[in-house]
Amino acid sequence: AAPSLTTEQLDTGVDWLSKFGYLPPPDPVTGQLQTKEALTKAIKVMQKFGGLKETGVLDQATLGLMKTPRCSLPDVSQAEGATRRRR
Amino acid sequence: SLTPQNKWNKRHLSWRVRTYPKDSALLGRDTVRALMYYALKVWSDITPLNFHEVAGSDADIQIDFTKADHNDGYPFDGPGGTVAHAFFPGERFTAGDTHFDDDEAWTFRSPDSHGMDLFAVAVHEFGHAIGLVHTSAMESIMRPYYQGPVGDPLKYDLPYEDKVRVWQLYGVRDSVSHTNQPGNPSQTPEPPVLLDLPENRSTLLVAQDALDRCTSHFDAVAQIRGEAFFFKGKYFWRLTREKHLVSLRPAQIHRFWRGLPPNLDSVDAVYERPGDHKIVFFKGQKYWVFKDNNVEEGYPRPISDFGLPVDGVDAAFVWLHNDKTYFFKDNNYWRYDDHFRRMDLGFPKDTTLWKGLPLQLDDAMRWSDGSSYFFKGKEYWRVPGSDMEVEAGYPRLIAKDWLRCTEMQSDSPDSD
Repeated sequence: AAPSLTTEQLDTGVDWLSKFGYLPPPDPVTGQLQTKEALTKAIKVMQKFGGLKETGVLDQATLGLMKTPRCSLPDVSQAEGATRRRR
Repeated sequence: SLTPQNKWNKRHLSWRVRTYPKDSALLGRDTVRALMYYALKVWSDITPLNFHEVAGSDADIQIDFTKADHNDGYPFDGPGGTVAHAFFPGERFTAGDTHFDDDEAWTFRSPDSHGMDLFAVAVHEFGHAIGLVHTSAMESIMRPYYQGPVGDPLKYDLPYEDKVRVWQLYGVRDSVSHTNQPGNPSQTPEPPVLLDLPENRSTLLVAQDALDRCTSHFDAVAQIRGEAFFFKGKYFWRLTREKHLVSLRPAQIHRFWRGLPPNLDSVDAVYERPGDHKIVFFKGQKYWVFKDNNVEEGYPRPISDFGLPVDGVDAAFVWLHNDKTYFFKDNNYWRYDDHFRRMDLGFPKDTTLWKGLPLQLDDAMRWSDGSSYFFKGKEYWRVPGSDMEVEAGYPRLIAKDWLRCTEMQSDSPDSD
């Protein structure tokens, strides 16, 4: 992530990406964390879907879009996310 | 985006506002009901769905203003953040239900900074309630982000992107023109033609010919983005992935495929290029490449770019079996590798290697059932999988199997 990113911003970003289908939900049993690679990929997909430059970084534009009011439904289905990971 | 969801099997759907915003100072109950009515009408105006308000508790679309965790798996989060959601069609108890976050300041005809325009959000959510998923298209109402008020509910016209998507689910409501794109100068109605004048008689003939999908043959046929396109003269018909006609009336090629020369009166062949999914149009010795529905710069170019030594092609299609592009002309065919942009060695070969196909095809296309389809005159032939032989039982009538024409229409005197 960007050097100036706070832990809180990172957590918020990860929560947002999970909530709207870009990242698989964290495993409640193992508490498995997201890998950096998966996070970067998820951010890029989110940026592309949102019409932003695909940097893979939680930059200000990306965080700004995450704060934009929106519909609760996810943008990417879990099944689709799984397919993407397998590839 | 999400994979396509179910659609409603019925066409008459009931709705009811079960709970209203707590802050009635902003929006009264009658206003809320009126806005819901008009937001549903946006969809039913263009597609054969009918919404009617009911008082009972068993409405298909139950509308609630609620807040925080309301036990449906999608808790609201106070002002901002998530503002509404709706459940896709289906058999579940909650299917079609639509929830608005009561912590938002819902407004109508107010500046953006004063709150959230209820009509705009309702149009989006009802899109979900009838089966549409989120899209990344910036101009779409189904983009997940709130984009501000959309104006007068009585005059609101859906973006073309959304119209096409709902037509794919439910078809087009009678009397709706699916080619009419608001705000696009190229989509404005053409002035009426005085058909009695001698110089306009050819226009009349072309128009009449193009409009009769049940008796005409086609210049070109292509599978584009999973849908089928049948081109005839200056027009085309479009079929969804499920082989449903988007409209019984044809659309004008020039109004949809932007950038072709205005004097182009027909096309020879069309195909979607494997790899980059650009769309290639052929006419005589020229070809054009489209990115989506806009022509790329630098076109037309000569078909000799493909290594084709002829003055045009009859047919072009991509064989699913090997992802290669096949060109047909008279009794010859060529195999082209679009990934390496070069013609394969050893071609042309004689089309008789494709057993059962006629000479001088109109066009060919692949289809999502894994087969290739070849078209000539009013008939078509199916070649399954990696075979090079026509399946038994063909040819069959294009009009009947693809274009929803009855036996009587297909067997018109013209067919002789």
